[in-house]
Amino acid sequence: MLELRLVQGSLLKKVLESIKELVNDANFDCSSTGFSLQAMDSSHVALVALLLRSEGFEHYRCDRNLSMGMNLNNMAKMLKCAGNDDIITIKADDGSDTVTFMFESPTQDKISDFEMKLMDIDSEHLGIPEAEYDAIVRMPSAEFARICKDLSSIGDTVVISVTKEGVKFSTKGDIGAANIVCRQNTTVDKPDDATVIEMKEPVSLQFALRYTNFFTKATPLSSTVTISLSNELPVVVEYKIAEMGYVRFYLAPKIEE
Amino acid sequence: QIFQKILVDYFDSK
Repeated sequence: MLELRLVQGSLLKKVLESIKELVNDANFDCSSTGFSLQAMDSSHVALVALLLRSEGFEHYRCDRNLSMGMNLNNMAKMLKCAGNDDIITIKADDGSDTVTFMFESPTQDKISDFEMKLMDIDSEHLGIPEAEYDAIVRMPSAEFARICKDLSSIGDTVVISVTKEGVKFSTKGDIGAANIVCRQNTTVDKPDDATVIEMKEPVSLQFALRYTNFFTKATPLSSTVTISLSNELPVVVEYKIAEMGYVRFYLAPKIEE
Repeated sequence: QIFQKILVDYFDSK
């Protein structure tokens, strides 16, 4: 038996909107730790890792570890039917081939339930070790989204370089080239508006903008984004989900040979 | 030439 009650149901709606274009089908894993997912895009270039910790739910019952295969587009369709202020409860019985999403309006005058068919998904899980990164950039998520969108109108790839001067996003295309430099800026009114750069080593890596633009669909989840870079590793783009967990996107770099 | 690496070049399958 599984029953997870999330008072801030809009978080789950935003999570689905942030990952459904990158991944079609995924297994949601439910354990005493929380509600989680790890899935790669069909090209195995990008990976999404989601964690919603059990403490973040108002009620969290998960009698035994459960993995539920879902089509994310169908799940998003159902969650779109929940109001932004609704409480969402996810329910599943042991051995059942369906999951139920229950939506309660804040005043309890409208209660809906949507039953979705589960699917068997043969997904490949990757072991991702905790790593020390050469550079970690924290910046406003809207700024990062703007940069990825702007650069993708010029080129297909972005080179992200971190030096002590700041973080530089560069692209080149048929019509020309663009460079955007963000300097560390901690003297802002609101901490979430700051750009903070922690650098151990200078880093320069190239990525497909098509994927970074997918990641920025998570912008509504968090006012800040953290970009962790090492010369020998995929980049990690992390959006924290208030008090509950995170959505992390991993993206393998492009390399020149 | 620019090549796109894939994730299993970096992380092991569990």
